[in-house]
Amino acid sequence: MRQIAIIGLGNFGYYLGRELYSKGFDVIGLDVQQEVVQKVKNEISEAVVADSTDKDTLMALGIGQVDLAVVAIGTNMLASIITTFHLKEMGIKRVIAKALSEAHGQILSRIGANEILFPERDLAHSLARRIQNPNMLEYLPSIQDYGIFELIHPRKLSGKALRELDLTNQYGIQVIAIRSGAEKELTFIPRADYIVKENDVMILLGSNQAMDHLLKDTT
Amino acid sequence: MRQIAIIGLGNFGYYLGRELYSKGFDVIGLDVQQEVVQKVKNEISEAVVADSTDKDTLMALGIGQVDLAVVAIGTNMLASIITTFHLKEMGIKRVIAKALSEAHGQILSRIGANEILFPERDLAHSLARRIQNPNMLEYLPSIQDYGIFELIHPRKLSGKALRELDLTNQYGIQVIAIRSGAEKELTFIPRADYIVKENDVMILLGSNQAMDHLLKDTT
Ligand SMILES: Nc1ncnc2c1ncn2[C@@H]1O[C@H](COP(=O)(O)OP(=O)(O)OP(=O)(O)O)[C@@H](O)[C@H]1O
Ligand SMILES: Nc1ncnc2c1ncn2[C@@H]1O[C@H](COP(=O)(O)OP(=O)(O)OP(=O)(O)O)[C@@H](O)[C@H]1O
Repeated sequence: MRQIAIIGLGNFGYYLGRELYSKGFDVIGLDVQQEVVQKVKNEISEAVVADSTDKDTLMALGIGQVDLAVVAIGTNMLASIITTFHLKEMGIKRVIAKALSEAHGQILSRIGANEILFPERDLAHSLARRIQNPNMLEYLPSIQDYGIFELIHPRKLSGKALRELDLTNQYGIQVIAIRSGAEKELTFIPRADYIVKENDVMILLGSNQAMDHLLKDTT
Repeated sequence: MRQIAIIGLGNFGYYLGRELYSKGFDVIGLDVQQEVVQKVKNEISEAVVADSTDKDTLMALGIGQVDLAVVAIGTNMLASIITTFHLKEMGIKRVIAKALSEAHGQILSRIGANEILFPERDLAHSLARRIQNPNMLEYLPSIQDYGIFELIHPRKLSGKALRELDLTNQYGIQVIAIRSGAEKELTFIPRADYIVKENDVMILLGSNQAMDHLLKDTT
């Protein structure tokens, strides 16, 4: 997956475009405002002044060819909805859209957005928890190379207890939670005697390298 | 800490106010826009139409008495700066402010904001990582009762290896990282033979209840 379109270059779109470009992606950014496009012109592959609600414009710019599109239009809910609609109609496989409200988010899902983002709601939730619990860090100290990963269908690990698998010492990976059963019920911090099932979804903390290592040994 | 003021009731301020109120805090919200204040009136303790850049108004509303103030003013950078300045001048112990840019954030710190939030930048960073690493979840599946906590000066745990402390099975707590040494260097997923030092800062994952339990036994 190499080519990404970002529609709307407000704060969120701006930071996202720059970061993806620095990670080696081919990033094309669109915005209606000239000055906004100017600001980001040298920091991504291409930045164009355009109204994303106009399907012909999107086609002419070759937006239909991207692997992923992010609709980062904020306050103009209608533009965000129409743009998302066009992008899915054009056959773009994955479209991520920012929503201003629950209703907006549901509408975007209904017209095909593959993932909805709620930046303000999520930060409000995370801050509220930290205000209630002053010792709490709501984030993983964000280290470039570490993250939380999902491992689906851990067939080669199934039937064994976590104690036996000893992922922490073997791979430098911690099992922080497991989703299991038909209900996909989440168990945090499973105990050492927990036996992994084939249909479990394991939620793991580790470096990219450790995850690759584990995936190589188990798939 | 019981009384919280939220200045600016856009999406972020709105969601934050409602959530803090539902957690039992006394929440007063201010915004210049009548319709915005109307929308949240029944969901927090008090919502007032006011211009937060006017210090007399803030004083008259008793804002100087709150334990925490959150400046959730978005696009109007000057109003956000002036408001933050007044709040610190009025002696409010903790002021958290949302910033639109790095420069804005630095200015807010300079005038006394205790914590700066960068919602769009942080979400852009987290999404960029997930786009690069499709198996990665950038968040802890956010369960009401679980969180990541910092444990400072773990005196009663020091001198022992993690294997021996066995926090996972004893308390349902995982040590996901440790900051140690003068450099406060971060080690992720310490191994079972890691020996805890008195000056370490332990970064722990667990439920509130488990953390209380551990704190009771170790302090
Ligand atoms: N139809 C459209 N086509 C292209 N760009 C658009 C369109 N409508 C709005 N935009 C752009 O989307 C960008 C982001 O929108 P806006 O600033 O309203 O949202 P925001 O939520 O405040 O953004 P952020 O939080 O990311 O700063 C703006 O720069 C705006 O010009
Ligand atoms: N001087 C002021 N006093 C009180 N409220 C203010 C002042 N200036 C702006 N506000 C309010 O702050 C709120 C949030 O600001 P704005 O909508 O510009 O930011 P935003 O970043 O788009 O918000 P959000 O992302 O939280 O939706 C608005 O409802 C606005 O009326």
